[in-house]
Amino acid sequence: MEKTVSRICLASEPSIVHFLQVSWEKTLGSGFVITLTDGHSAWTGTVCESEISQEAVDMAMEKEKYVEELRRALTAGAEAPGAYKFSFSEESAQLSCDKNLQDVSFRLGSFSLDKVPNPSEVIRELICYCLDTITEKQAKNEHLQKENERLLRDWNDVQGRFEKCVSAKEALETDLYERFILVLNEKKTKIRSLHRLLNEGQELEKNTNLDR
Amino acid sequence: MEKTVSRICLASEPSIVHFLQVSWEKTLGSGFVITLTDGHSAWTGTVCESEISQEAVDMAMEKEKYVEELRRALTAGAEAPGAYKFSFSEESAQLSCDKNLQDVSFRLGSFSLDKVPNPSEVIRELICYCLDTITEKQAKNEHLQKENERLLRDWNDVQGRFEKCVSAKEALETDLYERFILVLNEKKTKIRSLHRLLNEGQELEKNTNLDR
Amino acid sequence: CPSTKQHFALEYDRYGDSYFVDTDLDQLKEVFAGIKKLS
Repeated sequence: MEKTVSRICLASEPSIVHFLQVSWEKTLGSGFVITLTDGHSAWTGTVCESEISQEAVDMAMEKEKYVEELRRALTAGAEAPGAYKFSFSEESAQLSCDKNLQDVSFRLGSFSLDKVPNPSEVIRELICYCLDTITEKQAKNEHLQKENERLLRDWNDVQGRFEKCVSAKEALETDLYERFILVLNEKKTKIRSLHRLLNEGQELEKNTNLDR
Repeated sequence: MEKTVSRICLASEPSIVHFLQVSWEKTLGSGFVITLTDGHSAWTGTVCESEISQEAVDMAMEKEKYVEELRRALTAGAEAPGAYKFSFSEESAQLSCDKNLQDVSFRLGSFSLDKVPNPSEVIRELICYCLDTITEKQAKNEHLQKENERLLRDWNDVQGRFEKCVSAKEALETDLYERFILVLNEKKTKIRSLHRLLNEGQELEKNTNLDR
Repeated sequence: CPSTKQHFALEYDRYGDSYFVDTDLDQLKEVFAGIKKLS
């Protein structure tokens, strides 16, 4: 089950923050339970899939698009100040939500709620949900932090190996050239000495021929 | 200002979860405000530094150690089930906290609270604090997630460069040896041909001597 | 011309490395670079 809790301000009581808790099974479009509380009283209502579909038809909107709009309105809360206007009448226990555009606003949805006889239970559940979410996010934080540290260690490790490899490659090249030069110059020395012998031999032969 | 909200169960009403909100300035030992609520009523009290010091003296504990114990008890809540026992009497509005050891428990602290005339305000603040904490942790999560992705990209990048460097080093070695062998074999060919010439020269000289 | 060619052929191998003069790092690198072009 998905659940969100967000802050809203009612047009009728802008100074008192209210909390909107919305919970749904698979998708919001398959129906949801909406709970409103001001920290003292609480009202709750269930919106079924057919009502959502009907609402989308009435607004001549594609159902997916309508559900997306609804989800944003009911879960964005204070994160989207001014984007939506919520009105609630305790008499009729009717919660309505309007979407504000530049200069017009249109009714996104209106939900009939029932007053909760024992609001403290609902409020406790809402606070427990918040505390569970905090615990969950803290755990995720710690996991990501550890993951971060591991990645940083791995990065340092492979960066170190890479730097070692670069210097090893340079050292290899220098080392091989040095060896090559030694061996090659040995051969050149040999060639020079053979050449000298050959020249001497040819000198000798020339002289011998002269003698003869 | 530091603040924590945790769940506790009172010995007198184990089935009803209560919430303990503790807020303090610099350190818990310099005094704190404690608020207890069951989602309907609320009680609050301020504990000043001298009371904390006195309590530590009465318990013959070092103040730092005592404050650490107190912090754990007042903030661990449901995260440390069974470690602490909380009792609260609505008549005296006295909240006491005992630490349970194997077979004994000792009184860690006892706080006089006052009933809050308008609990919904306190409860709203507590829920807002929870929602702010959730938002903050979510933001940290997203930051860590991004950091993770960046580190992973960096790791892949340097791992790729490292692998390239390893193969480049192997290729360099092979390549240099191949070239060196070509140049060296030229010298060896030269030496063989000089040797041959020399041998022929010596043959010739021998024959010449014989002739002579 | 042929005589120069012949002179070089006596002094240098096909990769341009002298038979007689000792080589050093720069020269050998140059010879190797030449081989790279050849291949």
